[in-house]
Amino acid sequence: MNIFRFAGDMTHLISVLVLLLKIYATKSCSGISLKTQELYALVFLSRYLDLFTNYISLYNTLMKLVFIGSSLAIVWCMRMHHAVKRSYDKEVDTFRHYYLVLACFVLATLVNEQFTLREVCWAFSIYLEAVAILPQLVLLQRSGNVDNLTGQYVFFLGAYRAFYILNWIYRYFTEQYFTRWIACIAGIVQTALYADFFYYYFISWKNNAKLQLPA
Amino acid sequence: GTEATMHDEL
Repeated sequence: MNIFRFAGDMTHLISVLVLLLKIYATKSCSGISLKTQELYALVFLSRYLDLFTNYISLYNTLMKLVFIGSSLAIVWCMRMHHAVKRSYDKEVDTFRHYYLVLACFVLATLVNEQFTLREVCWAFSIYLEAVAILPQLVLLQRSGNVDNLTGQYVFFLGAYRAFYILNWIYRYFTEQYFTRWIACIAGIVQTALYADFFYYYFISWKNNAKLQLPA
Repeated sequence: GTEATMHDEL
């Protein structure tokens, strides 16, 4: 564990807490893409298959449980909770995310560390996480103005993987034989997808104005 | 043999 990875995990945890706060406090999920939440639930379920088989540390196990639990709880809330699901704008959240799942699965069968179920699922979860934010970003551009909590949620979600890139650079130079090309390249693509969001987020923060994404 | 890549990251 290094400071970059710990900072990344904490930033990721904050993004989840901000989303839970928004849904719990406002009893609304307006501006949140259910499809991105479903993709993230699939990312965690396919990545943490080894949750009970190989124990790494209490921290690792706890965080995996938190990410799996919170992503499933958010999907459940947006689909089942009477008040929350009413605020879900399904006619705006129209990204064909099943194509993302299919494309990532095919890529994972072709490019992986080993052709085993666990490694193919791991690579699938890495590729899927890289593109999971797309439905959310498309929804934000369609819905124009972004409420603060939603903006903060997306910001922290994007920032966490940037910390992980620093972590991979750090580990590459400090540990022998450490290579995570699949995770690193996917992580760079993932962070790059947030580039324009980060730009408009910074502008809105600098001008102390509402976050506006160009349509 | 190739050690199974231990995925120690989240």
